[in-house]
Amino acid sequence: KDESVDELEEELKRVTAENKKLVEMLSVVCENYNSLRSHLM
Amino acid sequence: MDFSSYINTSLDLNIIPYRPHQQIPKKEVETNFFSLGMANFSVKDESVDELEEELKRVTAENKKLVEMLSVVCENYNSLRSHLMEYMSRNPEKELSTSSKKRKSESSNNNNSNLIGVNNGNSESSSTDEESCKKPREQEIVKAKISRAYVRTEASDTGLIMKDGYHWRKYGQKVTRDNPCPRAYFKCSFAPSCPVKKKVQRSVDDQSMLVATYEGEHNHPQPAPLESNSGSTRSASLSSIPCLASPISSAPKVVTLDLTNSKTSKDSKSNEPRKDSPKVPKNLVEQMATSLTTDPNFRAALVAAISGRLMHNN
Repeated sequence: KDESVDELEEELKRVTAENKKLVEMLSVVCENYNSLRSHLM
Repeated sequence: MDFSSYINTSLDLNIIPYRPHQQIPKKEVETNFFSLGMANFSVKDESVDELEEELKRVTAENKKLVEMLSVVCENYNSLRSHLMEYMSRNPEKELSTSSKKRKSESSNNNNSNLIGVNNGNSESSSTDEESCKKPREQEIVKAKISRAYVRTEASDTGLIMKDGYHWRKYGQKVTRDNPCPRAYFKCSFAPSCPVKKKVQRSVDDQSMLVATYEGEHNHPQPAPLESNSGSTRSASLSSIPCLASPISSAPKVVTLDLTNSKTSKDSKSNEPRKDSPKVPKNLVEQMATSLTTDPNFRAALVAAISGRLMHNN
């Protein structure tokens, strides 16, 4: 059962790291979007 | 020596921080003290169910983030393609757009947080484009305005000015600043010609007709008018510098005096006699030159003068 906990923790770490990357990407894309939108204003 | 057998965990000594949504694990607690030997320890005491719940939650959040990212990316690409298309259509306006960018940056920062919530509506960008186009088009139309002034007889109250083009009258109104009616004409020489003409008498001088032309003709200039006399008002376009060329851009003012005005005093010096009709000065000079170079005329003139002298003697 310990192995399954370790696996779950590993998976959780991986998904959390992926989550963090997605948030960073989203902020970058939002920033670019705003910059582009200001060109058209 | 193994002291683990002496530790009694049934005393409810809880060394795990309080977590209201979690149950206190009932498994054995593994403590792993690091260099300082204080509170850093790996949390392997969570149950599988809790880990699975947490994993589910993070995975769902991950999925939402991926969806949001795809939506924002899609909007970004759509907006980018719009911008590229706009810039390819109007390359000369790129500079003015970039200057406007700086102005709008401050106001746009206030809305930056909303884009994530609204998933970045790109509809407003199209309305912004249209609003940018309108004043520019007005500037272009304003640049093609030209005026022509024609003096008429005081008794004449008509609003017809002949300039060689065919005009169709489509309206007339009286403005507050000028009691004389204003007539509106549209060029009917070509069906697609956008030129409009506005004719009104001057406020200061009622005998002066003022024609304001808007736009430029998209057809060749018609044949010049025959010379008119009397009260017929004609303003041949070939005699108006700003309208002779179809690409006239800057507003220009031309004054034409096509009638025998009794008030004009400057032209009296060019008249050969006070009561004689006007003869162009260059025509007089041309006639004088042709006469003086003619040997027959010179011989006749010499004979006449000498005969007159002989007669006097």
